[in-house]
Amino acid sequence: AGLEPSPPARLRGRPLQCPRPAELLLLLSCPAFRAHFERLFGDAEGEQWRFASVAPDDEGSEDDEEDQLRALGWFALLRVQPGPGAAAERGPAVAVAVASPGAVPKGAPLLACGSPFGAFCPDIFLNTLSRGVLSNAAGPLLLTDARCLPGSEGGGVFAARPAGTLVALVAAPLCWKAREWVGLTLLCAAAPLIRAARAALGRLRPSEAALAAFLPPELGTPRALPFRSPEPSWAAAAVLVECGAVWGSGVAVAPRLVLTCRHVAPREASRVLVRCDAPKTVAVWGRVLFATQETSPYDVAVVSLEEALDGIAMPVPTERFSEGEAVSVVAYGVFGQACGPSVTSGILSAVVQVDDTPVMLQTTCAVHGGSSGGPLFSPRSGRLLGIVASNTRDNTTGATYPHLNFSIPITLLQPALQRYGETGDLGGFRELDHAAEPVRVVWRLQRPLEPPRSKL
Amino acid sequence: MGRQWGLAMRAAEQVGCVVSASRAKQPEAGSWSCSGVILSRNPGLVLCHGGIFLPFLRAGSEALAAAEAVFLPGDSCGDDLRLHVQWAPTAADSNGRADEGRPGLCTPQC
Repeated sequence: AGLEPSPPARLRGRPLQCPRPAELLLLLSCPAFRAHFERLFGDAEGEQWRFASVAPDDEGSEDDEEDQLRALGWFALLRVQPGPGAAAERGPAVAVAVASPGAVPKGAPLLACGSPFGAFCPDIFLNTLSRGVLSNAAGPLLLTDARCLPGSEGGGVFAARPAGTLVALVAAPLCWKAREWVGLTLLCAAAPLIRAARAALGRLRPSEAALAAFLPPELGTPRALPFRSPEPSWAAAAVLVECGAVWGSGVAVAPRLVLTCRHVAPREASRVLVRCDAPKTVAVWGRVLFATQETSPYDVAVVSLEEALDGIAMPVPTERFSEGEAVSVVAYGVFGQACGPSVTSGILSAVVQVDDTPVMLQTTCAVHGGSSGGPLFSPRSGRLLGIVASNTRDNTTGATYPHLNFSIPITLLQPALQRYGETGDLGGFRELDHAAEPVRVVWRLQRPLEPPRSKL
Repeated sequence: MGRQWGLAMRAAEQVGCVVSASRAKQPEAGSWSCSGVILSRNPGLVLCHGGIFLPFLRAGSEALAAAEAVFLPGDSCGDDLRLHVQWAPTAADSNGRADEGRPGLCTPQC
């Protein structure tokens, strides 16, 4: 009932084709997708992973949920029965080109096209578009931060370059971990599904085997793609920080220096393990040089590494912020070590200032548990804007909002980093423990204190 | 990038579709639907999600659980499965004769 729309003021006004009968040729699965799914989400019960239901009833039984999990990595190839004007249909038979596996780099822009709520009001919902980036990839299992809704399962996800290349299909539009909505959509790469379809059709009757010739081609190979842009170099500076049982993210700001959050590495002198995935996977021990005091509004820690992180382009800090500019968070949230850092995109939604000094950044990027300490970048300039400190939780309802999050501006940390780099003096960082009360008020999400009013 | 997005949007909208599945003998039992992608127009080939076929599997969902299963043929689903695919017209369709004289015929009841 909640989906019943009011009379629309203005329909999208597109005449739709009549629903055309179709037959099921094949149900297809990608074994590699299922294997990666098992690895990342396999302990689904332990991690309390839940995925958007494909059944009409969201309050299904555990059996229903198990069935839906089984079906999550399955797709179907249909043949649409020709309409009366089929012979006169014009244009190329193949409707779309398919991107080769690995052709689209992490952070690349994507466009998801699906029909929220499936066949419900297609004149309104058919082909609803959503933009995002390729957030992460584990083989053919892809994740995007393009926002999709139930019913968009099976919808296509397309690359912006070259325009309209089919990258993947939506496997699960929504997922939750430990009751927190993870603002990512789970995808299955299209290329292995097409390959599986081609192979499977060859094992059916000759009339059906002939259909394989009409399946779309893969566009080039990863090494020779005309459109492949290298993964952004700034993304490589994101690292995973493990301190005892706690883990989070961080950013390498010098070959032997990592910034992270105090709540990730809270105790000075304690040992931490820092892992990075690009250009190669390495793990380096370090120790916490500095962590702000619990009373400081700035949730910052500095880690000194025993060995240098080679081959990583150190990020250039920004000197100014522009509200509304495109930003990306690169962090190990949600999956930790299991799946490299995720890239999520959004805009700089607010720059909170105290005495004309930026003290807090807000973004619309999806930020999850484990992202703390991860870098916030401008994808346009590649400059480092800050480090993620938290997302938002409503303590009254328990709801978490991944798309409202808070970062510490790098402009606050840069003088201390420079001083430490030049002299080895941590004094600049210690000043973070003495932030003014208005800054503390901001980070407590309180209203600014008003000057006392005279009672006269 | 703006032009690239425009081209990508057009390409996406031309191949996006919605697939619905129902039982021939029990339409009142409801329908299941999802999104899909048109891979080929002539012959019409569509790739969509497999979840909507769960209620129709002859062997139940166990058929999907077999680790080695890469594909299942169409007759894995019962004979009463009825499928329909709906999409927006392409530019060529709009200029063509397929829908001429039948305005409003496809307006679905919400």
